[in-house]
Amino acid sequence: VRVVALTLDNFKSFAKKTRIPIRPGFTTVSGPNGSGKSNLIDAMQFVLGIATSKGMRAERLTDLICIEGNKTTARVSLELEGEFEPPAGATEGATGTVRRRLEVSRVVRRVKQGGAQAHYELDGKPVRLTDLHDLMRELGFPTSGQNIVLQGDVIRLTSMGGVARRQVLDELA
Amino acid sequence: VRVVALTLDNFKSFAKKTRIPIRPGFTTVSGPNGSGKSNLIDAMQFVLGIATSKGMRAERLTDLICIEGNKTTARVSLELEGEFEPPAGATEGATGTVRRRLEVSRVVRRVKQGGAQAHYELDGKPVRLTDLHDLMRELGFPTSGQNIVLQGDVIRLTSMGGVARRQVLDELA
Amino acid sequence: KRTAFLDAFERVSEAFQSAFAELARGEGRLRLEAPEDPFAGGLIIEARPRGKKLARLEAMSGGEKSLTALAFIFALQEVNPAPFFVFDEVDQSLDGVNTEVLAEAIRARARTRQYVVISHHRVMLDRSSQTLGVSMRKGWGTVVTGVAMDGAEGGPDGGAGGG
Amino acid sequence: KRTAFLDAFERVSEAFQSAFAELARGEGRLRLEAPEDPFAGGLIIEARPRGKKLARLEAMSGGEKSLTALAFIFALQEVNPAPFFVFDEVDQSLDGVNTEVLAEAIRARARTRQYVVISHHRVMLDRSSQTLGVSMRKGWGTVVTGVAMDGAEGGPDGGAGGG
Ligand SMILES: Nc1ncnc2c1ncn2[C@@H]1O[C@H](COP(=O)(O)OP(=O)(O)OP(=O)(O)O)[C@@H](O)[C@H]1O
Ligand SMILES: Nc1ncnc2c1ncn2[C@@H]1O[C@H](COP(=O)(O)OP(=O)(O)OP(=O)(O)O)[C@@H](O)[C@H]1O
Ligand SMILES: [Mg+2]
Ligand SMILES: [Mg+2]
Repeated sequence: VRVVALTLDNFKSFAKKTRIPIRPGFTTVSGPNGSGKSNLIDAMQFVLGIATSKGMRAERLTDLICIEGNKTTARVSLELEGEFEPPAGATEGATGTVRRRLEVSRVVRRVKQGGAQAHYELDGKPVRLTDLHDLMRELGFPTSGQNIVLQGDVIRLTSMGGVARRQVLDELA
Repeated sequence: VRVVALTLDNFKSFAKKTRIPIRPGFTTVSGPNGSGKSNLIDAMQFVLGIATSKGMRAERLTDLICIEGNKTTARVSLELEGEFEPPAGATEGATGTVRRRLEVSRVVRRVKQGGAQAHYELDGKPVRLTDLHDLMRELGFPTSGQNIVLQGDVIRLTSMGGVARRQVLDELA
Repeated sequence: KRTAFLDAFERVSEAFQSAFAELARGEGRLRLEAPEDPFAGGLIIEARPRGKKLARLEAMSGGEKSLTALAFIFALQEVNPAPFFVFDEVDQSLDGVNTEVLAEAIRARARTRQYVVISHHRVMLDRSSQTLGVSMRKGWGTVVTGVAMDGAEGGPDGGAGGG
Repeated sequence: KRTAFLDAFERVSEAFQSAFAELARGEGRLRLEAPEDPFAGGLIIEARPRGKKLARLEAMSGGEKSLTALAFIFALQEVNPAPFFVFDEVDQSLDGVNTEVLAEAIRARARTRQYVVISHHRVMLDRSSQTLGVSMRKGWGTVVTGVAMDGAEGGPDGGAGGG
């Protein structure tokens, strides 16, 4: 499975809806301090439900909604493409897997009392986080976020004690 | 007062005696990873007695002795130049201060049981650390090391909590 | 539980030795503080960077520490592979040579997996096959422009303007 | 004790506002969590980088955090001056523009005090008046060579060769 594109709409510093195609292989991201590079990574964590709001440098979910605009909703979508088993009921003896695209989305909306309402979608239909994570595991996507090295993680890794470091391995086992 | 030169002899990665003149104003230090830049800073902290061995990335003082050579002694000297009050007994009515150079040194020696023997020198004569620090305060040199920002300090400052940050101010007051 | 841990430790340990050799061009290894009862102790990282003596991670220079941590991260990724990896400014302490070695190690792994790497270093950007340029425009917010390194145009569309 | 602290806080606070304006070209301020009893609470750093909203340090980007911390360090140094300052790789998270602004801020202060700054960034090295090159030679150890930026030769002597 691979990532095809990431779309951010009113999420953190992305005031305008922006669809970012991501090609196979090695992609770099560059730009000035405070321009929004790490926010892009936060969007990936957000849509896959693999970080707390604190892990995205927000005190609560509503802080993820762009404060420049007047919109009260933030939306992130991740388009994936992968090889899947043929659907149940397909012809017995079909040998190949099916190439399929799927889109995972997450929306957070600010509600009257200042709280947040949020939900996940799979191909446009609401989905529960547990079901989304089951699908991710099926596709080989870690639900722990271990494949995402955040800004400062390397430095933290070098300064953590031996026991904390061993605990990183505990999580893997 | 200003720093004139730093001399390292068998200290950490400085196997050969090296005298480094440092000019007034803005000096930069550059070079590959692991070449010895931070060791140079450790030498400054060492000779002025403003860091624990851990603050110089050594478990104990003897770790500061270069392990490449066969010598059991490490020595660091710092040459300073400053304006001093005329010595006691100078002619009454002398208006100017005297420009004088002084040299602070520190030696650490490995002894038989694996322990360390260390002492400070001022212009070649042994001096107690308390007396050295009194002189430093007189010259306007902080004995807390607050004028030395170590590798990683800035990152630590950004990730420390509000209370720890306030404690930095406590030390200043 | 202990068996599962020791099994994971063996695999990460082996992957770490080869990743460290690739990045630091020296010998590195992982060691359990308490091998008989792993959960009673920590994990020790020891390395002998090229031409130097064996030292624990704690005694290394800033750049050497980062490089060693990256070898550990690569080892974890090899044992627990994902289709897609993200690195946010992992090369901050590295000099030019080490940044280049890291860029090459990522490029080699990116033949079979997607890597998205945020970096300020020219050396890293030049080795990728696509660079996304991110900037902040007053009254507009974050703008992303795509620059394909291998000639084809692959820019983002939406707010910042298409293709 | 409390009076001494509040006095120091006032002075550092003022110095921080001007250092932040110099580095980040925006407004920043220090605030006590518990002004009536300072030792019961922490120290809050709030800033409005140019063109953005007020945010606490914790919510800023990596580079913005570093720049803000450096403004705090400059403020402490102004209130507690020393003849001689050392910065070891303080510019790790900064982009080119911010590194240049920092280099200029150091150069301005270096007219009256000595600054020794370790850096991997060309932008920083070019603005200094002396660069010491440090390298590791096999079988020899650390070697230092001096390069005077303003034409005069001021290299180290001893093991690495004189002048
Ligand atoms: N809800 C929000 N609405 C608008 N802007 C926001 C919001 N949340 C964060 N931001 C802005 O996003 C910026 C941080 O972006 P980000 O952390 O992605 O920067 P960066 O490109 O990674 O920078 P660096 O190179 O310093 O790490 C902050 O300056 C902040 O003003
Ligand atoms: N007692 C010692 N004898 C010999 N070499 C030592 C000793 N102590 C430390 N070293 C060496 O010094 C090196 C670290 O030097 P230092 O921390 O000054 O590097 P650096 O130039 O600051 O690098 P970076 O850019 O990565 O921060 C280590 O690689 C280590 O091998
Ligand atoms: Mg960032
Ligand atoms: Mg260093």
